[in-house]
Formats: sequence, structure tokens, C-alpha cells
Amino acid sequence: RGTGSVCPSCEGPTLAPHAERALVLELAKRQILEGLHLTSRPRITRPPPQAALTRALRRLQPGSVAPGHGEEVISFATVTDASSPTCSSALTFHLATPRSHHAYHARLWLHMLPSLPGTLSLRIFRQGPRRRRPGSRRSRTLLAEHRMTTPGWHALTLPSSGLRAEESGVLRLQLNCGPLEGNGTVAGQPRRLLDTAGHQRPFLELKIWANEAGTGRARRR
Amino acid sequence: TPTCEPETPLCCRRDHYVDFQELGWRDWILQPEGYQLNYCSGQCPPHLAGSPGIAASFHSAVFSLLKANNPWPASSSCCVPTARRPLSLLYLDHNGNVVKTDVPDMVVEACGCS
Repeated sequence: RGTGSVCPSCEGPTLAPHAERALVLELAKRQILEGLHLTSRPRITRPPPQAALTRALRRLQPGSVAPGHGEEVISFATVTDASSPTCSSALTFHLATPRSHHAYHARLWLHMLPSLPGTLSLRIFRQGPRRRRPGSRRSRTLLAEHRMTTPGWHALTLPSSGLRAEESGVLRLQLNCGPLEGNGTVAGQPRRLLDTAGHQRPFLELKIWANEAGTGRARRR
Repeated sequence: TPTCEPETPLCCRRDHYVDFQELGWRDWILQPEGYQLNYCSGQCPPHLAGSPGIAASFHSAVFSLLKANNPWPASSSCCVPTARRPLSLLYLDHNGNVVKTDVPDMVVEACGCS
């Protein structure tokens, strides 16, 4: 601090190199946290598997988000009832609230196993919060329906307006897949079709408006 | 704007590279490995007031000479950033999600006297 000076950056004691370095490191921490609207550095309790991370990062095309346009988020799913014989699973995503409220582009990435028997119809539902009444089921809303014809990775576009996470930031998607209308033979062969382990874990790719006041659409005006 | 040399007392840009390893933040900041944290410091004598560095126009140059030759009323001039650029960051949030964002005005590129 300049003592008595009206221009703190013009005068003041020159710091010893090590003191200046310590100050610079402290400034850097504060600057990065403020820039990311964080009060403290995140504690990573659930790091994604390295292989899944590397594969997912390959999906983030460089420059796919215009500078100052917002953020791009990749969220890995936690899969429940993965033991189901087909690909009807429940995927849970933990998003920071209310991040998903500002998504303008959403894709769900799934990896289908080679055991895919011909063409399947995959319907994706968003599950609402559990109702208060004990034993009641979660409400669900149909988001999209896709045809799965080949094994491997699929990027399934979802309506970003339908992706409202619960207040806790948890987003639940329910997958239901089955034969196309009138194709009964496929249904009779229960086998694992969705790959959920390790680096083939499903993940959600979101493009999100910047959340500072006065940016985004207002700027367009 | 010159980068600071030890003997330069005038307003200049002081360059520092911060490696996130030094902060112990490599576990959650995936890219880049570090960034330039530059800042502006140094004196702004009256005849440099309002000179944003190499971008000074002819008008600014004349204006400066006038000030240098006249006892200009004491109004302080400060060494401040005159050009900045954003920093692209790829990081893990506390849910383990991968976030890619551009943080505006993070890197000081040029300094000048206000």
C-alpha cells in the first residue's frame, strides 16, 4: 500500500523478491476464484476416471463456446440399476445449481455395446422429485426419443428447456429402450446393451449462458 | 508499454508467470498449466499523464509537452492497465463436472498513466 499516496501503484516500498512472489501467488488465487465466482477452491471428492475424462474432453471441440459466451459443462452420470438386462437405466447427474437452468444446448452421450440387436427405440425421460406421499413414484417427463441402430458412442440431443435440475442440483434421467413398434423378436432377447463402466460412462454435455447480470441476450439488444 | 527493468522507475508492466502447481491447484484446474499474472506499477510524472503507452496519438504527445512545460495543477496520475485479455480455463467443479469457461480481463497486456 502506498502510504499517504493517492496512487498506490505509483509509489510505495519496493518489495523483496520473495515477498513479492508470495503476494503474487496470493493475488493469483484471489483473481482466479473471483473470476470463476467461487468463494474457495473446489474439493474434488468424486474425480472422474482419467480415461473417461480424456475421452470426454475430446468431445469439447476447441472454440465450440465463443469467448465470453458462457460455459461448457461435462457431467458424468452415476448409473443406478445398471444390472438391468437391456438399457433401461436411471442416470443421475450432480450439477451445480442452478446451472442447468441456463443451458441452451444439451447432448447425452451413451456408449452402446456390440450386442445391440438391430434397431432399438430409446426414450429419455426426466424424473421429477419424489412426491411426499410414501411409496409414491417420481413423476416423469418425456424429453426425447431416438433410434439406436449401431453400437458405439451416440450423442443424443435433448431439449435444453426440459433439463430443469432439482434445487439440490441433481438431475435424474430415466432411459427406456425397447424394440421399434411391431418388431417383437428383439424384445425376446434380454442382454446388456448400455456400457456404463469405466471410460464408457454416459455423460451430459451442456452449453450454458454466462450467468453474470447484463450479459448474454441483453447484450444482443 | 515497456516491461519493467530494474532501473525503470516509470510506469511499466511487471510480468509474473504463475504455475498452478505452485498454488497446489493442479488437481482441479486441468488446463492451462499456469497463466501470466502481470500488473502495473511505477511513477506517472505529469507529462506522462494520459499517455497510454505506444498507442499515444499525436494529440497526446502535444498534450504531454504542454503539461511538461506548464506547472500543471497537481492532479495525480496513476499507473493502470490499458489492455487486458480473457483467460480460458478448464476445471473440475466440486461435483467432479468438467467446466470450460473464459474469464474476462484476466491477463494485463499493457499499462499506461491515467
